[in-house]
Amino acid sequence: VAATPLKDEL
Amino acid sequence: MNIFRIGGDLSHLISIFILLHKMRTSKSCIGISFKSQVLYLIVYVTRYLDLLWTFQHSTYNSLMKIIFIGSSAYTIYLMLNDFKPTHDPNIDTFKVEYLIGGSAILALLFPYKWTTSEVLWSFSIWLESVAILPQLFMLQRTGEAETITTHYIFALGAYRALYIPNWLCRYLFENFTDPIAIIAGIIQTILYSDFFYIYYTK
Repeated sequence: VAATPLKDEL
Repeated sequence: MNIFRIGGDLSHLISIFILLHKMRTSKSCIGISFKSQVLYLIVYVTRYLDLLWTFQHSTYNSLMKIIFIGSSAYTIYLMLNDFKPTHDPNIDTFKVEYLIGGSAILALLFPYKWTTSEVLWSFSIWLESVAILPQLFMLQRTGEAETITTHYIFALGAYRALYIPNWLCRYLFENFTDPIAIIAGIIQTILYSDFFYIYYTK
C-alpha cells in the first residue's frame, strides 16, 4: 500500500 | 493554490469572525446551535491532529488549523460561560448521536488506510458534512432567524461549496483526487442548498 499523501487541504 | 481554495478558506474565516462578532456585540448566543458548535470542534480536533507531525510543512495550513481549533473552542467556551443564560437547550434538540455514529461507521468502513489518524481524518470529513444539521434544524424550529446568523451559515456553507471547483481544478491540472473529501463535500453542499436558495431569494 502506497503511503498516504500528505493532506494539503483544510 | 487556486482561487476557489483561497476563496473557500477565506469564507470559512469570515464565518468564524461573523459568529464571534455577533455573540460579542449582542452579548448572547441566541439562534446559535451549541450542538453544531461542539460537532465542529470535534471535526477540527480529529482532522488537525496532524498538526503534531506536519506543522513544518505549510505555515498557511498550520496557522489556519490553529485558528479553526482555537476559535471553535473559544466559541464553545463563550456559550458555556459568558452567554450561558441566553442559550436555550429546549430548541437545540437534534439527535447528534446519529451523525456521530454514522460518520464513525463510514470512517471505519472506507478509510484510505486503517491507521488511527486516517480513520479520524475520514471521520472528521464525514462529520463536517452533516455538522450544520442541528443549526439548520434549530433555524427551522424558531422560524425567523437573525440576519447575522444567516450570514454565518452562508459563509460556512460557501467554504465547502468553493472547495468543489477547487477539486475540479486540481483534478484537471494536478491530477489530484480525494474521493472521500469530494463525496462528503458534495453531500455537505447539497445539505446547504435549500438554505442557499432561501438566502438568495430573501
